[in-house]
Order: sequence, then C-alpha cells, then structure tokens
Amino acid sequence: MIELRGIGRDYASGDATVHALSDVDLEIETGEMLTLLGPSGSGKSTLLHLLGCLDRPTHGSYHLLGRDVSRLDRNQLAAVRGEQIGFVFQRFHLMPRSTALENVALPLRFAGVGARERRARAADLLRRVGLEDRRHHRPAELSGGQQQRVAIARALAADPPLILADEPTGNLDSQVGGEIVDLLLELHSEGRTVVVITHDEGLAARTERTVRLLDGRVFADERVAPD
Amino acid sequence: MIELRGIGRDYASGDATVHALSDVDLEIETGEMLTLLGPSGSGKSTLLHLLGCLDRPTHGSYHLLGRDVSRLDRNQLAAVRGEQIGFVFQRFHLMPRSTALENVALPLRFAGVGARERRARAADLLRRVGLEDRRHHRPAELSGGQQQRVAIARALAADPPLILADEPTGNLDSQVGGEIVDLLLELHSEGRTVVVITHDEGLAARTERTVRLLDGRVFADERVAPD
Ligand SMILES: Nc1ncnc2c1ncn2[C@@H]1O[C@H](COP(=O)(O)OP(=O)(O)OP(=O)(O)O)[C@@H](O)[C@H]1O
Ligand SMILES: Nc1ncnc2c1ncn2[C@@H]1O[C@H](COP(=O)(O)OP(=O)(O)OP(=O)(O)O)[C@@H](O)[C@H]1O
Ligand SMILES: [Mg+2]
Ligand SMILES: [Mg+2]
Repeated sequence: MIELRGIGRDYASGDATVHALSDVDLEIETGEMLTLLGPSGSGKSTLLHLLGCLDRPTHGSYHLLGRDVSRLDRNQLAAVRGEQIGFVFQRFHLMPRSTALENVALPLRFAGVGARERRARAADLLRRVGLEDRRHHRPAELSGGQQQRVAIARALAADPPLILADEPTGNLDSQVGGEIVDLLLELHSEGRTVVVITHDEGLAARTERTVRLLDGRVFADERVAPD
Repeated sequence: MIELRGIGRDYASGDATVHALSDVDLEIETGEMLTLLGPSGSGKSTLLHLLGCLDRPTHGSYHLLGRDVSRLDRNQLAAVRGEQIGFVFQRFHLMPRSTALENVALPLRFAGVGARERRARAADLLRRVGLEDRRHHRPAELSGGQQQRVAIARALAADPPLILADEPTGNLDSQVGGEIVDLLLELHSEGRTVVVITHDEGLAARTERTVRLLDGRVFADERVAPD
C-alpha cells in the first residue's frame, strides 16, 4: 500500500540545511499496523506528513496504492487526503470557531454526506472517544486531552483505509489513553492500515511492527512474530 | 506561599453550567514540589491557570505570598505573573513570528534586562533543554517536543520562585523527558516551589507530594515521607 524509496526532506535554515529525513526506505502492507518511535526531533512528524500527502519530499519517491504521489494533480491529492487518509495532528489543528461536532463532521462535508447523516456519525464518533457531552463545545472550551480526542474522532470520520496518528495519547491519562489505543487496535483489526507515532514503549510492544528513527534515518525496523 | 480556600470555577455552556472546579482547598508551602494528576477533563489546567493568576475563580479565595489575589490591580497582577511565576502552557503558546531565542528572552524584556544579557541567558536556557542549535528557528520550524522545550525554557527565564508546568513532557521521548524532569527536580532542590501537571505516574512517585483531581474536586492529597 505504501512504498517510500530514498526519501529525504531538507529544510533551509539560514545558510545551513536541516536534514529532517535522509535515505528513508519503508514499505507498509495494506492492513499492517506499525508504531513509529524516536527521540524528539528525529523526523517522525516529518515522515508522517509525507505519508499523509501533506508535504513533498526533497529526494526520493512515494508510491501510495500503486500511484506515484508526485504525479498526482491537486484535485487527485485532495481526494486522496480527504477519502483515503485520516490524519491526527500532533498539534490537533481544530477549527477554533466550530464546535467539536462540527469539527468532526467536516471531512464528511467534503465527502458529500448529507447534514443529518454527518451529525449522526460525528456524534457517534465523539461518543466513542467519551466526548458526547462536550460535542457543542468549541476547542477553547475543551481540555487539552479533550481537544486531542476531537482530533482523533475527526480523523476517523470518513472511515479511511489509512490512519496516520501523531502522538494521539500525548495529553491523555492512562485510562483514557488506553481507550484510544484500544480504538486504534480495533480499527486495525477491521482491516485498516494504521501508523502511530508514539513515545509509549508499552504501545509499541502491543503492535506487530515498530520502526525507530534516529536523526532522520531509519534506525530499526522490528517485527514481532504473531501470536 | 499558596492558599486556596473553597475554590470553584464554573463555565456557562449553553444553558448548562460546567463545574470545572468545585470546593478546592489547597495549601502549598514555599519550596514544596507537587505533581497534579487526574483524568482528562478533571480540572488540572483550570486549577493551574488560577494558581498562575491567569484566570479568576467563580467562588473562593486565593492568597499568594500572603496577598489576596482578587485585590491586586492590573499592574500588580502583571508584576506577579512576570516576576514571580514561570508558566509552561499545555499548548505552548509560543510567539509564531519570533525565534526560539526571542521567545525565551521575552520575559526578561519585561523584567528590564539589557539585550546582551537577555540573549546570553536565553541561549543558556536553550542549551539546558538541548536546543542550542535550534535557537534561531521559529516555532513552525521546530518539532512538537522542541516547541515544548522552548516553552519550558521561557518559563524559567526570569528565574521565578514559583514554577507551574502543564504536562511539560507530554510530547517528549523518555530520554529527553527524563532530562526535563531532572531539570524540574533540580530547580526544586534550589528552593523553588514547583507544581507539575502530569499523567506520568513515574514522575508522581518521584515527588514528595501528589494531588489528584476527579471531576473538578480534590480526590487525594498524598505526601511521601522524605527519605
Ligand atoms: N471555556 C470553557 N467553557 C466550558 N467548559 C470548559 C471551558 N474550559 C474548560 N472547560 C471544561 O472544564 C473541564 C476541565 O478542563 P481542564 O482543561 O482543566 O481539564 P484537564 O484536567 O487539564 O484535562 P486534560 O488532562 O485533558 O488536559 C473540562 O471538562 C472542559 O471541557
Ligand atoms: N520548517 C522547518 N525548518 C527547519 N527545520 C525544521 C522545520 N520543520 C522541522 N524542522 C526540524 O526537522 C527535525 C524533525 O522534526 P519533526 O517534527 O519531524 O520531529 P519529531 O520526531 O516529530 O519530534 P517530536 O517527537 O519532538 O515531535 C527537527 O529537528 C526540526 O527542528
Ligand atoms: Mg513530532
Ligand atoms: Mg489540561
């Protein structure tokens, strides 16, 4: 489903260059779940944004579902992002003037789903992340962990086959965080491809594959034998 | 140093009321360090904002260093916030058009410190959190964990006697997170009063006192016997 070859991502910084990613080769099969770990600044979010078609690499190629992403035009890219990929951002990126319900329903508007169906599905997702009673709150009226859960629910709204989550439990206590992990594992068991950036070694141990970055490079790629 | 009596904080939400905090009594001695834990949405950030004089309670009283905070005028409050308190926000709140160095130096501008001294101190703090080579980056050019560390360095810039940190390691891997924890413990050992919101039970176990919130109320207040 995903093939990265020789991926590099550079940033200009004054007259120096930051090599956020270098020489990354990565293949992810349809239906696979992997955790992505590494020190702060090692390139995880950068890699996830490339996978999510939210950024372009400086070097290398990215094939998604057999298509070379660099050859897709703007409309095709927007369709991929809207329909194929659910992205949970590390900084949430919720719309500040919309309620939790409206934020979660937004991907369904792009998918052309009717208003009543959108609201029902959004309410259902918010219930799944424990926020039904906060659905009419705006982001500023939510705790950090509640905002994070709204971002998670939004990523799942269009029922995408590929879920990319950037530290989805970073602001959650262990109970609520555990419920989110269970939700991600459940989505995986339903056949979705799931990539989760985390610092939680416990979560890494529960997934069948863990990729570790160090200074922008793949440092380890560990597969656990299935039980 | 800190006395909260009968503290409540309500929010209007539609025609309902959210009781974010209710009946909170809390005393914190000068030089004490405590961790503040509780489920997502239990009122931790609300309590920290009240302690930091960034918000006013709906009910109850707050005495800080012997003074009733509700009786301070705007200038006195600004002075308290600028000179007495270092606050690390859960969502960082960095100035997007300023570099890491400028962000960290900002509290020192308010304190009237000269430009050269400000830059030297800010660079030193960024070195302490491992970001010297990123000091000229703007927040958008930093990883999530790097932004968090800039927020931490900024809170320490004016060398405040009271440090309030809202989940300062939520975006950090265990190594860098451990360095931040060591830094906070070191600041405490130098005599500062430190309150840290965390979900990390390991950190809670290392501090002499842990207060736990549940649904806006103090659920537990545990002191560990000193070794
Ligand atoms: N402006 C507001 N209007 C209405 N409700 C609010 C507002 N701000 C916060 N709340 C509610 O107050 C409660 C406490 O929020 P707070 O941010 O203090 O929680 P928290 O313990 O820090 O949670 P987390 O661990 O998720 O960061 C939450 O249930 C939240 O929905
Ligand atoms: N626009 C930019 N300009 C310059 N450098 C950048 C830019 N964006 C990111 N970087 C650098 O690229 C590196 C990788 O960043 P990235 O956000 O991918 O790290 P990360 O692994 O997600 O870290 P964290 O765990 O702290 O979230 C960092 O060192 C960061 O400073
Ligand atoms: Mg990141
Ligand atoms: Mg909070």
